[in-house]
Amino acid sequence: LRVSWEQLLTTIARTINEVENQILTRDA
Amino acid sequence: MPVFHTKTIESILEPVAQQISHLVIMHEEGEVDGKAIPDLTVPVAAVQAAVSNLVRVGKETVQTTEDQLMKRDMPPAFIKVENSSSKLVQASQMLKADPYSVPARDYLIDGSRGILSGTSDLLLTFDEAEVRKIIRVCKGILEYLTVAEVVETMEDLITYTKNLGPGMTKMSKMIEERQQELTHQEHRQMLVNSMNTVKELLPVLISAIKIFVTTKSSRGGGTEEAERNRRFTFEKMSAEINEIIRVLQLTTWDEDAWA
Repeated sequence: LRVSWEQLLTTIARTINEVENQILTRDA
Repeated sequence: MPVFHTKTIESILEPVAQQISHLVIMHEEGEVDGKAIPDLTVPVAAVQAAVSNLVRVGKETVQTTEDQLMKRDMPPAFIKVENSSSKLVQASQMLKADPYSVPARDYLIDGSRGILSGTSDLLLTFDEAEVRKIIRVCKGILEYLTVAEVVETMEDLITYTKNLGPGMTKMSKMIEERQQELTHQEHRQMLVNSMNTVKELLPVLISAIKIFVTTKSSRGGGTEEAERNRRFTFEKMSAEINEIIRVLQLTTWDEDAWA
């Protein structure tokens, strides 16, 4: 499996958005 | 590779954890030595924007939550994520000047690992708060079980049974949902077993109380034995609920440390 820095950074941004969604959902 | 103890946390963090591992291995094996790293300004800006949103939403949560442990545990995770994001920004600036920069590569790895670690801390903080909600329900049941000792009439017994039922149903539902969420098979099984025992013991306890009430009102002796029987069932149920509380607080890391 080849991973590029761009791919990793895109995954990181998506992960952070998912964590934010978790906070919003559980808070509500 | 880190092991995540809930399916939600695993589904969120596993992809990023895997990609970081691969990149670290590629760098450690020198596969990318001497190769230029492209301009990362755009994806780094996307990370920075996501981090700033996350921290804003997180800080609002810290302000509104009544959970004191969450108030305490979340801010260090924000700092970790923000510092890591700054490292990524620095790395992208260094790479603009020198696409072969070795320190920039180290910053990319450190920053990515820091974000993984910080987001993991945040998810764990939230998960622990969820666990505390379940534990509160379990402790409520534990407390109400002790009322069994003061049930002396059939009327009291009816009230007691009526009051205990909904709490038990709630606890059972929460434990069922939680065990489905766990990735650790042994912990899941322990919760299922203990909850099944509690459910099986509930009618036994009610029956033991009934025998105690009947024996006491008939004044024909045997009260002490009925009392012992009731106490035995109550203690067994309490022990199982305490076991549920213990298992709920376990993470995979505890198990590894123990092993």
